[in-house]
Amino acid sequence: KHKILHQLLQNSTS
Amino acid sequence: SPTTSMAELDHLVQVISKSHLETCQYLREELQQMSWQNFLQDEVESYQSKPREVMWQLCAVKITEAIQYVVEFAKRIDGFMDLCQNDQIVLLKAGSLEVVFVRMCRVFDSQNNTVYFDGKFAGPEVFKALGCDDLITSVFDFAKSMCSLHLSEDELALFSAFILLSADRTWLQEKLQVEKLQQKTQLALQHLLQKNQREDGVLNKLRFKVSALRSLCSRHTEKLSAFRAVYPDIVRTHFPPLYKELFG
Repeated sequence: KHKILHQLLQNSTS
Repeated sequence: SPTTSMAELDHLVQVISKSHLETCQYLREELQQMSWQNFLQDEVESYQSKPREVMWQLCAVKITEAIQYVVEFAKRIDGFMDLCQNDQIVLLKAGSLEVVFVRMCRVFDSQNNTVYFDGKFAGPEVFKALGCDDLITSVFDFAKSMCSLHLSEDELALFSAFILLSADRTWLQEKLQVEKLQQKTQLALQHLLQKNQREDGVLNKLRFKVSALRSLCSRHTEKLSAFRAVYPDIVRTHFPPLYKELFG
């Protein structure tokens, strides 16, 4: 559940 | 507040404004270069004659693109990434579309009642194929009334952060921590409005916007459920995964 959202949150801010 | 100094508020304004500008999808200068070009009549008609599901899919893609920028904005708000992951997700699920609606006033032309969409400026009639005329009218009315407040970029940034950090969202685990962040953001917004010498009524008008945003988003959810009831496979196979995660 919320896989993409988790991923987006974990990606470091560029 | 005795616990928050003016310097701290100034710093918060600076950081949130910078985050907003870094993640706002379109710079005002870029929009000016697009010279506020409207769709021609035959282009409008081609949108209107698209099958309902094709137009829905196009709009879902555009909303999802805008939301990705809002997620980046959230990540850069002081304290957001210190919240537990459950709460980060709860706040984004409930607030990201609200911030998209707030940001819409940056790409909205009040005089022509048009919004930047798919490369040009579009009036409400462009979205006719969606079959949600009432919702579209409300979204345009909301954008128009946000525009009439003439918020500066930093005021818009602080208001967006305030919306994202709403401490009354259901399913928050560390409500108190979100409350603290939201209160600080509200103080920073008040501080900024005073500094910019805005009249007292602006903050009150913004408070009314909070309930208008909730209503728009719950109506979007209703329209999506109605659409999904008719086209379950289109949603399942053609809609962006992030859109489905947020609104499914």
